[in-house]
Amino acid sequence: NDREPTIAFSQYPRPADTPQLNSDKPDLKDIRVMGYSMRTDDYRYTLWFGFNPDNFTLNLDDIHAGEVYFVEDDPGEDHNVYENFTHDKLTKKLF
Amino acid sequence: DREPQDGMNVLFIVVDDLRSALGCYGDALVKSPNIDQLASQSVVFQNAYAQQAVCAPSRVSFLTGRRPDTTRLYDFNSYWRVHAGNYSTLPQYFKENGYVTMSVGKVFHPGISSNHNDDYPYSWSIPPFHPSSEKYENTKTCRGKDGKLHANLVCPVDVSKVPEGTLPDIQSTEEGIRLLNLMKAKEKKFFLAVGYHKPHIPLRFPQEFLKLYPWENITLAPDPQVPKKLPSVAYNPWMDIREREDVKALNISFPYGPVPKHFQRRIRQSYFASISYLDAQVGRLLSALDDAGLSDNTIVVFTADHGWSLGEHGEWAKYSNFGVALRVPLMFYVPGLTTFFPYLGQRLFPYIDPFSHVSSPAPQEKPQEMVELVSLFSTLSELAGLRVPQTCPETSFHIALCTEGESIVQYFDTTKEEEDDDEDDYVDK
Repeated sequence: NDREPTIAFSQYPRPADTPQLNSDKPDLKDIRVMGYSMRTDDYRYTLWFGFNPDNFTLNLDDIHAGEVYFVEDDPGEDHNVYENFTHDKLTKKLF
Repeated sequence: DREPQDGMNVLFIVVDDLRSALGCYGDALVKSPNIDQLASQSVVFQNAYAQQAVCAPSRVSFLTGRRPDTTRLYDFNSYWRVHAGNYSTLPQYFKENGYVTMSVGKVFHPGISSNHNDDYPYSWSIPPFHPSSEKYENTKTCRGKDGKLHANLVCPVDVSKVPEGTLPDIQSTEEGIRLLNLMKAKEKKFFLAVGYHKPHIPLRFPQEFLKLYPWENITLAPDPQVPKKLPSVAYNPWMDIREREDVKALNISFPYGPVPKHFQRRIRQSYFASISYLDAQVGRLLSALDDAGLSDNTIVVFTADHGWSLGEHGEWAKYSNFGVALRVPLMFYVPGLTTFFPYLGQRLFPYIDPFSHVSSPAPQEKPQEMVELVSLFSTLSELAGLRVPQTCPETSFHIALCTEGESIVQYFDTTKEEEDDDEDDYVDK
């Protein structure tokens, strides 16, 4: 492919690391984790960071979880292979 | 000799919770002949994604051209103009450039996130229209097996027997048609946004649309289990469907379920039927565009605020970063650009009755680029011949007009080769 790869970004907030009654739609004051995703033709990479709702800041050293799915082998995003990788380059790319 | 953008109107159709389950996206089960017909005249983006899979943040994002971190709206409880920055919106930009801008149905998410007035009068020339029957959406209007009325998730209805004898999207279509005819008479450039409510839950639709989806054709999601290595923070427990009466009665365990298989199939069947009901409304609206003689000078955009999980990963909602929750249909019909200008009297969008139509849509295959809804602002500005707002700097809370999404018109030319092949046919006509 001679074109520059295109990327779509998305995000989702959570109140906690485990499912709660307000996990779907947390109020701003309750948001403690923010999951940022970067999606290309080839993969989706997501990192869940600590989030402070008082000043809208992320703690980049506070990674709660990660997800990596490769489109060709796993188009349905069912097999998270985050643990199989070192993430320095991907993390740098995301930010 | 006309340039595509000369004096173009805009018809902006946005659907609530519609994943790309449409014939034109290769879905063999779903009957969407009218949207497929629009797609056949449009550039259809195969990989379009929302910025956050929940209504208010997604809509405020694409209507302001800023990401949620800039609108600072992640929930439903603040108005960006006072909470983040006094950002211009897409319709406001058109209004300030001489367009009559109008909102029908759910365009902004209602409530405080749009200042309880759909951002009127900043964004709209006239007060936004909301269908009167919307107030019954979450009331007990679904006939149960016990013969009583319930507030169910799965809710096929006899339209003649519901309150007011109509449904919100039917009313929105009627208002959209009325406004198209009005604008035709006034001969003013317009930006008409029509926001449809379905297939958002409850899955409340005219019961005849169930006939399009025989029970034996309804399957489960290909991956209905919660993935083993999914971090718990990534999972959403789909609370809103648990609150419906029919789902409550199933006593599904929190947070991981699962929903009983027979009910999974019922949800899927009703979601698909809701899409076909929506398709019929879109068909009526586009047919009216033809009738008003506006098809040759109106850009039509069709998209959704985000997708919806239909049982994939054990989820039944949006509220996640999964592709099924974020991927949306996105297509642009631009007369003279995505297709030739219609010749005199040509009907581009005749209404197609889904009950008599044998569906065999040709799935579109390009463009394949990953694109984002945050690009809608700059893309529509470019298509309409307006100046494209400048790209926002890294911090832009103090800047009223800029965009965080680049125009995706640059990807439109991937269809040109095919158009050239059709040129001889066009000349013959």
